[in-house]
Amino acid sequence: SPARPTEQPQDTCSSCGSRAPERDFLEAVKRHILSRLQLRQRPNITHAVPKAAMVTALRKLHAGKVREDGRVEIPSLDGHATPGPDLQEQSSEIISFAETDDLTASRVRLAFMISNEGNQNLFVFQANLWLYLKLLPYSSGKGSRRKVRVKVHFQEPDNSSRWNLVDKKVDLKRSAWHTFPLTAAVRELFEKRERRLNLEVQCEGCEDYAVVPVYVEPGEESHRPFLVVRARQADNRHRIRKR
Amino acid sequence: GLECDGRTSLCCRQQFYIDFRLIGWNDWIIAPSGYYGNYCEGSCPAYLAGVPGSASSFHTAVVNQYRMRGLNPGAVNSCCIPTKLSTMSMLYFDDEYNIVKRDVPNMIVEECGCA
Repeated sequence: SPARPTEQPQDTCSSCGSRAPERDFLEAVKRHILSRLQLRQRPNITHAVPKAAMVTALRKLHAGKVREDGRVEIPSLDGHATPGPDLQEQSSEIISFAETDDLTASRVRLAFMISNEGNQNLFVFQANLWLYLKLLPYSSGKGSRRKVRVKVHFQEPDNSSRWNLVDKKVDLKRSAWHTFPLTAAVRELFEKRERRLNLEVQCEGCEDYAVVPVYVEPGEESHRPFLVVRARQADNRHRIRKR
Repeated sequence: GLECDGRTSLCCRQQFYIDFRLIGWNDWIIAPSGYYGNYCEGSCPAYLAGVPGSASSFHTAVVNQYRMRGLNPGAVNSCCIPTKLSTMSMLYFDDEYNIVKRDVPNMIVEECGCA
């Protein structure tokens, strides 16, 4: 508290009594936020991400509820959401939207830019590709069940070699989102400090059943493929707790 | 923990809300819309320092250990510090236009006390 003119200011610790000017304080808070997010500076945003793509991706996340003020509510074992002030680990989820450079009828190449810059201690514990498989209106000729096979290949950035990551049979009854696990591939990418993940997606049987995997199309922003990466600080990977 | 209300000079929690729109950060931070950059301020008289329950923290325990050994760090002064912090979850765009959701522990000061 400010001392009266006749009084000597109280001898207190550095955090007591003195309030920094608001503008300086604001700058300090900004630096604090950036440092906690492990960012050197605020990201430079020059264009907006299509809202439809963003909304769809966010709806697909299964994270704890986030309050208006940013505090996290973590579902407890009894199913009730409780405030989570004791969340010890810093966890991250990264949603990356696909870009495409090569599209043929049977296979497509998707590229994701998932930079680990600034967050170089992240350990990936889950990564999934989300792909929307759409049934065309005239695809009802071959019974109600349509079994297709989706293969996801990983492509080396520096050469043309590729290997199979996922081979999944999908039983389709209607148009829907499907996930394809890519944890090992994304973990390796982060460990190598690379930024670009090149995938080749192939759908066997899609043409027969009039099933269309939706890739990057202007009119289909809400069905644009995306990658969800869940990670935590790598230092905590082998943590031993004693309480 | 006390809330600062302008009437007390004792250690209390001062609320400080920053609206991301006002600082032009709403273009890259999707949620939340602002940050409670709360902080602790106020005096810590000797009778408040290290009182169990009012501010039992790691710092209090250390200072009490010193006192028990006849040492007296910092004379009678104690510090007004955060004694309860909470996690904040942020959703934002990075430089690659990916959406990042990050749970950052110890981001919001919930309570202050003397240690």
